[in-house]
Amino acid sequence: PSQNSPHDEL
Amino acid sequence: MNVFRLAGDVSHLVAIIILLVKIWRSKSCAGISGKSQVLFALVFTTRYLDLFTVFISAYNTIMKVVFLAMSYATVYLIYMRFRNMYDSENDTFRVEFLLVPVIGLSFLENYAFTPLEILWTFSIFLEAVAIMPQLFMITKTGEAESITTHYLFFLGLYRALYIANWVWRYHTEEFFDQIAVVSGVVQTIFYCDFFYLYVTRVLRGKAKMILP
Repeated sequence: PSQNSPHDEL
Repeated sequence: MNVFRLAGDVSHLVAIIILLVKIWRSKSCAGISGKSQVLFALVFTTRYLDLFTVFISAYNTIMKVVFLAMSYATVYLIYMRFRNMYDSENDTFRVEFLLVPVIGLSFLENYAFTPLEILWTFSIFLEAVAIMPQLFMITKTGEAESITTHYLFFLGLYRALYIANWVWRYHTEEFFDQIAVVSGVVQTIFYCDFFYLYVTRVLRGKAKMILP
């Protein structure tokens, strides 16, 4: 599983 | 985007609007912790620094601007417009006890040792504890106006819905943002006690929530 970059959540 | 995240963002927006309208219409910020509102403005500021460098979607950009504008407007109303109504003797939580550990942890635990990433991590950890001064103020005064409890309910609900969003995204797109998830769970746990009181007291039609 990946952490998101760029952060797409508010 | 999924229904949980959209519901979470709407719940967050509703919470911020409830508070802003309450302060504006009552011309008072009695019972509201200005410190928590400053911390929330700091959370949005450090989290949305990529506002001009990264474009995710129109929705994302618009919501970031709205959250920033409304949180600063709330801080302005509390500390400038209605400062004579600000309940400073009850808003005594030592925010340095929150900031120091959060700053330390965001340097230790982050996805990349870059200014933007560390500030994003700082905003995630800070959001988990930013409500503490407000919850502390309620326990200190022993009561909260029902409109304030509605604000807290939607604020707590928003991150609970985000947890559902993370479960959904994990199973549908193998997405897992460990820092956000761990911090979000901690944040939601802090609201559990309040949620219990909210359901057992405020929803029973009590004018205000009196703590036991």
